[in-house]
Amino acid sequence: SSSEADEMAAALEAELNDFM
Amino acid sequence: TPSSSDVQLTEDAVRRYLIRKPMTTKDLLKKFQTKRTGLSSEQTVNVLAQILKRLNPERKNINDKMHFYLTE
Repeated sequence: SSSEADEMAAALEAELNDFM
Repeated sequence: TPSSSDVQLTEDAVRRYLIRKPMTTKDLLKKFQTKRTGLSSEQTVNVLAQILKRLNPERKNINDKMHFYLTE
């Protein structure tokens, strides 16, 4: 679903923000 | 089973997409949907994060959204 996609995108961005 | 997956989430696959055009995290996730890779949502996020950290792509904002891209 699109909400699951949104959650995954948010989780991925959170992971990457630690790195950036 | 692994043989049922028709898409593989690999560094090479991500690199090829990002060389072709800038993509958001959501664009990338659409390319590697769990139903196509056989991975869980958590695995997908973790593996994609590791790959992006390794590739360290360039970033730019398009329409106020952060996009990743690579040049050859």
